[in-house]
Amino acid sequence: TKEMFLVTFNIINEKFQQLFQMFFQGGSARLILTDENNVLESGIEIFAQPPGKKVSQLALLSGGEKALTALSLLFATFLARPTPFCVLDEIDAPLDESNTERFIRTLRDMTAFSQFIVVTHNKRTMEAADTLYGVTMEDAGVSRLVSVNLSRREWAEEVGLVSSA
Amino acid sequence: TKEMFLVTFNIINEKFQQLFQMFFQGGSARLILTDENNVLESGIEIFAQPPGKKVSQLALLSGGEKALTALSLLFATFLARPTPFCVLDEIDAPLDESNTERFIRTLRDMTAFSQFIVVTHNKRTMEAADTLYGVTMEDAGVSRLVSVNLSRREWAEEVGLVSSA
Amino acid sequence: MRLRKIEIFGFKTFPEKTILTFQPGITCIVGPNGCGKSNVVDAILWVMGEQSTKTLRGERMEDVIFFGCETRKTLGMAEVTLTIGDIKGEIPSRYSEYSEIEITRRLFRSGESEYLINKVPSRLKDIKDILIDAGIGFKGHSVIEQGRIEKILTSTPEDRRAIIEDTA
Amino acid sequence: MRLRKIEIFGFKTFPEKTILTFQPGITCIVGPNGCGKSNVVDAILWVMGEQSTKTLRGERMEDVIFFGCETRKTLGMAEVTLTIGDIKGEIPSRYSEYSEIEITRRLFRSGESEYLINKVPSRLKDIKDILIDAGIGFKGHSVIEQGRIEKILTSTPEDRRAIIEDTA
Ligand SMILES: Nc1ncnc2c1ncn2[C@@H]1O[C@H](COP(=O)(O)OP(=O)(O)OP(=O)(O)O)[C@@H](O)[C@H]1O
Ligand SMILES: Nc1ncnc2c1ncn2[C@@H]1O[C@H](COP(=O)(O)OP(=O)(O)OP(=O)(O)O)[C@@H](O)[C@H]1O
Ligand SMILES: [Mg+2]
Ligand SMILES: [Mg+2]
Repeated sequence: TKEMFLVTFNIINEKFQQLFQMFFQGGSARLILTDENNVLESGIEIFAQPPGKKVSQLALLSGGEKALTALSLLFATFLARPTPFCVLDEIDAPLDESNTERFIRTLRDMTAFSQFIVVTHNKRTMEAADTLYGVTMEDAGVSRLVSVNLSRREWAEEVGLVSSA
Repeated sequence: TKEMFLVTFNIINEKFQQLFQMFFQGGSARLILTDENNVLESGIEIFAQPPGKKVSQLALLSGGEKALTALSLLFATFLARPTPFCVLDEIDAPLDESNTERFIRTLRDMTAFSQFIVVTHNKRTMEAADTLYGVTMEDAGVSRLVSVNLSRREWAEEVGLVSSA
Repeated sequence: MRLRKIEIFGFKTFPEKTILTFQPGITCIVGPNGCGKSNVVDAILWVMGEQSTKTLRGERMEDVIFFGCETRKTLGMAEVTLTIGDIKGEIPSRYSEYSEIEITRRLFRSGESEYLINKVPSRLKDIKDILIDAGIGFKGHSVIEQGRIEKILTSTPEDRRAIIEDTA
Repeated sequence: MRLRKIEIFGFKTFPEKTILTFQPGITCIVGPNGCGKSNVVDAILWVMGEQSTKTLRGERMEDVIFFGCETRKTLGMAEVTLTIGDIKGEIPSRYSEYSEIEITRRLFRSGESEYLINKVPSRLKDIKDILIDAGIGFKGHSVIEQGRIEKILTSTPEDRRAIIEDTA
């Protein structure tokens, strides 16, 4: 119904703004209904302005800025209505070091609401995990799970993350 | 002309196979003309098979496998006919640690043919550079180039790659 | 409500039964390029009812069944089971006396496919009902595939409505 | 033949004249997210004659002109000059007595655009001729934008012909 849609829209909008400002350390972001008079059919525009920059099209944002804007919106929907679990496949790939740290901190905060399953090549992200699964392919073409009770170093060698030589 | 096309096709095909086998430490790859009888109009199919795996569609390859296959083809065209320079924007992002090392080694070898301008967030790739340019945005919205005569550590702090705190 | 475990058998690069158990908090899946990490993500999408072969990176749905490698023959079936636990009345009443639900999807090379809830043959629609009630909202944003984080930004204004509607 | 330097002025996030000199070997450009690295790549694509606004991530070509920020007003022109050196007879004879060539592209907010070779007004076609003879082949693969490495694999079989033709 219309009321429900608007209530959800406003919550997501508020959380989107908060998360965006945390990731970018300022700036502003919001969702805009393209047709306020026809809420049940209206489309949604996304407005994102990194701190100190002028507003422009989403397409002009950098790779990292786009990923953080999308992440802010995604996490905003989780805060509006927690979803039991979330799977993220190498979403930290375009992020620089300080944005990766902010991503990890936010992820840790979000675990109060959801379970996260994160595929990554980034060592900092791995260190933030509660549980680690290594996948190897000693037998080409066949994936095998590796027990991760090893010390982090042995384990990284086992999954081929660092060469053991 | 037809002869020229075929000569170039064969050279690129041979180099593509060599580079693929170096990146994947085995396996095989090749280019196939979709219509051998009509060389000047024919399309080109790409065949790529990582070691030990069965052949399948390119789409089923993983993110890193696709990047390495594309890189093999790109560098094969450079070996067939050197191009004065090449610009690569974060192409090491999907690669794991050992493939990043192989990428860097190949890049170094290729500098005998071309100049490379590489945008990256990966510290290992930065270490392989002959010249380093840092871009900062102390003044939000305005890019500024940073002199990189500093020691690597000072320089990384200057461009915001590591927090100086 | 939370994810307990996933059992993958005959799906993509998992010809042997493989079980990942999930704890609360953050579970990281790591490993070299091409080892099968995104295939685990595809297995989660698939068991939740994903119908698009493009999202699963294949041409036909049979492309998810292990097609063999140098040391093994191709298999005739793929099967994935997702176990969801700690259920507190968030799902359709028919299942509310269970504390755990198992969702299973099978596909045979013949093209025949089966869906099961707690080992009882069911329809895809039943699985979708459970997921939507549980807030996993099939169309929802609970799974972000590799390289696709920006899809939330680039979709059309109408598509973006689904973000709000799924959550409402 | 090699790249000597690029001068960027008024293009995207470079409101002040900025010069990058290039040495042989590998030049790395690094910095935090959003600082302007890919904008340098776009400047190289643009001065080489790029006509697609989508490749330059904008809607209209004027989007490449610095549109201002909190501390600066918007500018009325963007100008990029690429200096190519160590030329050994690889380019059209008209220019062969030069040891260096400067290619310049300008765009005014009015929509007027100019191309210059060694400060002499020229046509886009002249610039393309130089680049193609030099093996930089405009359509060629000498610039791979962020996230686009796989475009070589996903294009159609006919598009892939260009890979060979450009090189032949
Ligand atoms: N049905 C199938 N049978 C056998 N192998 C398959 C099947 N479908 C996909 N594969 C293989 O799975 C591999 C890709 O695995 P996946 O995408 O999970 O890698 P990844 O661990 O995510 O790697 P990356 O770090 O590069 O993203 C490919 O080599 C592909 O050939
Ligand atoms: N004409 C313009 N005027 C002013 N700013 C612009 C213009 N065009 C693009 N920008 C700004 O440039 C920024 C993007 O820069 P760029 O893509 O080069 O970042 P980057 O260094 O590549 O970052 P990342 O590491 O995330 O890829 C955006 O914030 C955008 O607003
Ligand atoms: Mg993957
Ligand atoms: Mg960039």
